[in-house]
Amino acid sequence: MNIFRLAGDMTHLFSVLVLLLKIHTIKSCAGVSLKTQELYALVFAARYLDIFTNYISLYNTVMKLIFLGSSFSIVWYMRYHKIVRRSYDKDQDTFRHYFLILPCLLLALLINEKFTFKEVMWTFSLYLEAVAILPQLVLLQRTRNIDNLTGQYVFLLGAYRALYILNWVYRYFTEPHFVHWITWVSGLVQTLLYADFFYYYFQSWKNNQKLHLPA
Amino acid sequence: EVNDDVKDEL
Repeated sequence: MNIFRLAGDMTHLFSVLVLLLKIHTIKSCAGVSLKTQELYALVFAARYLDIFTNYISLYNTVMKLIFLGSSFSIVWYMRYHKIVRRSYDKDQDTFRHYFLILPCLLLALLINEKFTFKEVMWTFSLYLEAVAILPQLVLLQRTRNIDNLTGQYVFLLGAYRALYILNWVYRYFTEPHFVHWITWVSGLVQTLLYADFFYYYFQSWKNNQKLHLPA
Repeated sequence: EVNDDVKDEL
């Protein structure tokens, strides 16, 4: 464990806590894409298949349980909670995320480190996570008013993967044969997808204005 | 040994 990875995990944890806090306290999911949340639940389900068979550390297991629990409960809130679901903007959240799942699965079947079920599912979760934010970014472009909790959520979610890239660089230079191209490329693509969001987020922060993305 | 250390990441 290095500082970049710990910071990345904490940033990721904060992003889901910010979102859960928003949904649980103000009982609203305005501006939040259910499709991105469903993709994330699928990412964690596919990535943490070995949560009970492959014990790494208490930290690792606890964090996996938190990410699984939070992503599925956010999906539950947005789908079934009688108050929260009313604030879900379903005719704006129209990104066909099923068109993301299949290509990621096919790509994972083609490009992976080992052709085993667990490894393919793990690789699938990497590719899917790289594009999971797209429905949310599209929704942000559409909904003019981005409340700052949703803005913070997206920012933290992008920042965590950027910190993970620093972690991979650190591990590459400190651990022999630590080479994982698939993880690195998909992590880089994921972070680049946030590039323009980061730009506008920083601009709004610098000019102390409300965050709004150009149409 | 085969390095599947990256699996220790979340």
